Amino acid sequence: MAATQFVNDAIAHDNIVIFSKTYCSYCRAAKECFDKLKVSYKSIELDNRNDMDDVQDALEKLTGARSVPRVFINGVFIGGGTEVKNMFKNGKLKELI
Amino acid sequence: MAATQFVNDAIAHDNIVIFSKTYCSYCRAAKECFDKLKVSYKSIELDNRNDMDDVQDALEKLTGARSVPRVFINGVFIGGGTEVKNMFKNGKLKELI
Ligand SMILES: N[C@@H](CCC(=O)N[C@@H](CS)C(=O)NCC(=O)O)C(=O)O
Ligand SMILES: N[C@@H](CCC(=O)N[C@@H](CS)C(=O)NCC(=O)O)C(=O)O
Ligand code: FES
Repeated sequence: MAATQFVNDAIAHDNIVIFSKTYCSYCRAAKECFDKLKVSYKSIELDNRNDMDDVQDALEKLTGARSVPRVFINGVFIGGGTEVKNMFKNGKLKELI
Repeated sequence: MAATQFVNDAIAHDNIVIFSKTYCSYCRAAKECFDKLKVSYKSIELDNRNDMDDVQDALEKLTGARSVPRVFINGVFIGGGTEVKNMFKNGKLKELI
């Protein structure tokens, strides 16, 4: 599926990829964790795409859920907003980036 | 405006009113604060309404922002998700309900 290709290409192309929606506070909080660590990331705003539902379906196949945020580091799925926040607090996120 | 009337009626009708969207984790977290305090509340899911935008406009006039969640206790606006979480943690929410 085109959306699966899109997701696979995206997570191969940038070290840190956040699948996000522009209006979502959980997504903003995840981004702020990386901002505080002073690292750059690719934020893919799904509500700005017309294949949003297909991309969320592809994310569900890859990660088990179609929710946002879905965060990948070096092509590996690390979790959603809750995981990123916890990892930021316990120092694990800093190790991963 | 009809939406302003709807909001005013809603916050007069129930002690605790949460203007929410079904998919929003910030809204879910606000509801969970009240669940933990074992109090009931009225949750108005704006994404299930066809006047969603009008209601958000009305909330902006009343509260200064059109975001969700918007939480009212006894007809008084107390804040969004961040405020409710902070008030829950510092005990202020328990006092208000
Ligand atoms: N436990 C998940 C919760 C994710 C979640 O429920 N995200 C919401 C937005 S806050 C969502 O994706 N809702 C469905 C949708 O927008 O399609 C996490 O920590 O990331
Ligand atoms: N600081 C606010 C943030 C609220 C916020 O940004 N809410 C988002 C959803 S998480 C929103 O309403 N976005 C615009 C929309 O859905 O219309 C709070 O604590 O409640
Ligand atoms: S839409 Fe509100 S936290 Fe994601």
